[in-house]
Amino acid sequence: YETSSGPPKWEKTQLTYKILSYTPDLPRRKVDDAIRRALMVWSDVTPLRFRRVYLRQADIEIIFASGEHGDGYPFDGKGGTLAHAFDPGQGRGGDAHFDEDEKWSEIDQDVNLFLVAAHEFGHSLGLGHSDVQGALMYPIYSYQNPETFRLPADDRRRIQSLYGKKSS
Amino acid sequence: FPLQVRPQPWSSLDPEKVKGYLDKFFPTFTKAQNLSIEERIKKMQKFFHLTVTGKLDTETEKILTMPRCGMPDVSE
Repeated sequence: YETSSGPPKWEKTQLTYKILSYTPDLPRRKVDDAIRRALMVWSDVTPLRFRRVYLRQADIEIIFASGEHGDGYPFDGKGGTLAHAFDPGQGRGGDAHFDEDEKWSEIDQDVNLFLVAAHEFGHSLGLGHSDVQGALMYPIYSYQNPETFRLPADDRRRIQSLYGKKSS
Repeated sequence: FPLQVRPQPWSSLDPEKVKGYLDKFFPTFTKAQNLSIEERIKKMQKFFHLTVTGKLDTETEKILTMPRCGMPDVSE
């Protein structure tokens, strides 16, 4: 989807996020931390800033849900689709949904939440999938160590073409 | 009597599942809705830099069963 003025993007650099529900697979603080670090992947290379909110509506709202969860794009149980997220925009725009039927983890077993969240937030910011294997926005999940994760050049170039570079 | 040749199943995967995958991740534009499954598989193989055959070979099947993001790979 592209508008006549280019791909959808946020017209502001200060964005808010809210975690509406949690997975029981991980302690809440680990989920909070994975989400925060996943957003940092993008804020580290652009002028974008993310602030967590608890009460009011946020630009990026995050849920864990199973099957049909109210957006017309039901999840499919364990395996297959892990998560999805909406392009920037009002209402559901920017929101990220994670399939609760997956087993979420902070390590290499099961599905690493940080890696999937970082990918989904790429969609929340306006990126589509990349056909470059190894790119974060490649659609197929593959594990890499979150401790040594660095945003691949393809993703960096694409996000910076939307929002510019982080000023030093 | 000659043996009756049975058509080979084109894949071990359920054809409905394959179609479902293509509909979800490689949706067709209104004008191109008459694209054959073979053409749509080619489109998918091109995206994943696989050998473009239009057939569900082993490497294509492997991609179909891998865990992934739920967003389409090509724009609607």
